[in-house]
Amino acid sequence: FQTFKGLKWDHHNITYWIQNYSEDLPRDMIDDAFARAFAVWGEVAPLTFTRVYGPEADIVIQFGVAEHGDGYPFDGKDGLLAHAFPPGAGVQGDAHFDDDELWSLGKGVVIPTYYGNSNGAPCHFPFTFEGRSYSACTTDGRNDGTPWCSTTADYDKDGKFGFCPSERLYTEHGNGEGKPCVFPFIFEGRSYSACTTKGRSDGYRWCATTANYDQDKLYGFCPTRVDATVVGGNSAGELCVFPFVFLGKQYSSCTSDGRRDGRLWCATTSNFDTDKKWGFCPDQGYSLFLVAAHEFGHALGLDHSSVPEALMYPLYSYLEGFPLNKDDIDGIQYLYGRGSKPDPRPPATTTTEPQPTAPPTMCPTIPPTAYPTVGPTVGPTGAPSPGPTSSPSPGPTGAPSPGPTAPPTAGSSEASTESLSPADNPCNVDVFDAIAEIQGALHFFKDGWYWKFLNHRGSPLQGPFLTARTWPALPATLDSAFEDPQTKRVFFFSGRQMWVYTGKTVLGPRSLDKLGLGPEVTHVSGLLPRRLGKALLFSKGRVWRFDLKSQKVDPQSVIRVDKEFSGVPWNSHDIFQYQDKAYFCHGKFFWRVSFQNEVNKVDHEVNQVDDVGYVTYDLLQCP
Amino acid sequence: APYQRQPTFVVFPKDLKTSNLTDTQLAEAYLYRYGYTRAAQMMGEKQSLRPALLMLQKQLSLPQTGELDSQTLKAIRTPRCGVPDVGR
Repeated sequence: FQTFKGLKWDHHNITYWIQNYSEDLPRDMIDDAFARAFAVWGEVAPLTFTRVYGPEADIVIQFGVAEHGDGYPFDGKDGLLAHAFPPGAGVQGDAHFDDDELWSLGKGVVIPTYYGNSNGAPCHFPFTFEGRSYSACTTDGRNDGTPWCSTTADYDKDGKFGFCPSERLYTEHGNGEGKPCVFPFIFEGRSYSACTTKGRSDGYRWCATTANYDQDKLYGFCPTRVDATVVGGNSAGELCVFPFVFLGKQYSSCTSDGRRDGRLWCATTSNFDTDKKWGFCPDQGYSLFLVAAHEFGHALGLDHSSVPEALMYPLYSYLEGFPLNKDDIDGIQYLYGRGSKPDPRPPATTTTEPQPTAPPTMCPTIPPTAYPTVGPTVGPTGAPSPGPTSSPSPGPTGAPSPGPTAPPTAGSSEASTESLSPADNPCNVDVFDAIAEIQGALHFFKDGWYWKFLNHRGSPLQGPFLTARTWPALPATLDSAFEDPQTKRVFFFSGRQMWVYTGKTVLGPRSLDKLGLGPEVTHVSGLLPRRLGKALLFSKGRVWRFDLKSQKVDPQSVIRVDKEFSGVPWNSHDIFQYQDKAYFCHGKFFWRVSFQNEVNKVDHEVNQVDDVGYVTYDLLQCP
Repeated sequence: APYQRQPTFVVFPKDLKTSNLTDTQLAEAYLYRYGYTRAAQMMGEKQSLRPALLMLQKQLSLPQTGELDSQTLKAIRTPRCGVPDVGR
């Protein structure tokens, strides 16, 4: 390893600011990629990373193209991907990413889906439908023009699908409350049957959300079609137009014809020969997580390594798993010392060739949140609004699959160990099914067992206990649990079922339908208490207001998690409150959020991630 | 058998990538951008890429031939970080 002549931060609590976003990935996925990239270094050195929202941050993260203000221009697609400056004031420590690249998680564009029967899983490209291969969302097979995709490789076999981000499902920003476009709509006396850039100078596509913009003045921006948006060329950001004519021949898909380098391209008008407008078709893209982890290594003081397996090697290669090599760890520990945490996963024995499967960190399941990186410049403005809550017309097939259930187990008292599964030591558990604070103790549930942690000095961890002995009606696997702080009723969720325990009295199982949650909600990830008998109910990146007394959600209240909790993983599988802070779990990590308004009683809640840590080491205090 | 079609290549507008450069021009631009050329020139052989290529090959753990061989060209064409390898 090499360092920048020992340049390093003189403090270990590093702050970062995400100044702007690429449209290639949903915002929360970008937030997540950066957070994970920092966590890589925090895992091996005594460094913490806190996201802030202003230029006073140590590390300012920016997407830009060409000359972007620092005198070191980017070079268009490929070639140079990103750069960062060594630690210091001003631009020092900042990390810049070339937005002419296609940023992904390393395995192609990531298109989360809406509705359908795949619970928001991302599109699988390519997929087969009626024997034909598709590399982008399609409207084939539908008569309503709504683009969809298969979420497995073979729709014909699996029948799994979802709807792609589309103006026919929702719009963003504007003042149309997120409602879908209404086609045709009237603008300046002319009829439009598709999103348009007319009337704007910034190129953003918009539509009216009523039939007549001239009369109602209601509009929204059309979601970006990442799957069909060209990169580079002379039409970056525009959509492929199929069919198009090239050298007199008609093309209905991307082609490498006309190029020596074999790269796929398309025209962005119907005739390349006359218009010469073109761009590259989406490819695998570059893993924002991996590139960011490399750049943050620079921002912390590491220079390039000559070890090809090291993350700090200057050339890009896609790899899975923990990206640090021993050389990287030696380097960061040379600068900052060893962390107090136990040694992480063994340094990856990497390959420099692309790997065949997606990174384990791909986060598949909520509506997209990619916005224009610059706000609208003309037209009325207003706060972004929740997306639509009504379902589109039925998709190609299928009802959502029912949630898992298991028969209740007899027994009633809390009893200690019998045969233990999955492990007799919770410190060996990678991911808990559910975590909740019940009767002042943190409960960790896993496969029909649970442990209790009182967090008193010297108080031992208790358990494992059989869940069925304490709460006989519950199935072995839980998704989440929650204790109403006022009534002390305990809510348990598994699949689309809910149980409510008041002491030893149980109500349930009840279907999520009774709560006002439709079949598109396949499980509940957790609840956070609010004042006046209310709670926030989370499921797959969405959140509803929940009345604990009537046990109903307010259907109009649904919003995306990132609207209220910026910086937490959008696919947190378990969410709970503990000692007045919210915890969002993803894998073995948690993101802790503090609520500013709880303390300061201000009008607008400011939810701030104030810590990221291990569930086992930091919550369970495992050795 | 069908005749093999002769591919037609076109120059795409604003396609400023390195495809139009010769291998040597590409290497020169790369060595300069990432700090090897100036450092190598200070070592005396101004007209030759050999010292710079040797430095590059050492830095990237490639066989140190001093030649613009296929492995070196492949590395040069690989997407990468923009921070220079040599110098500031």
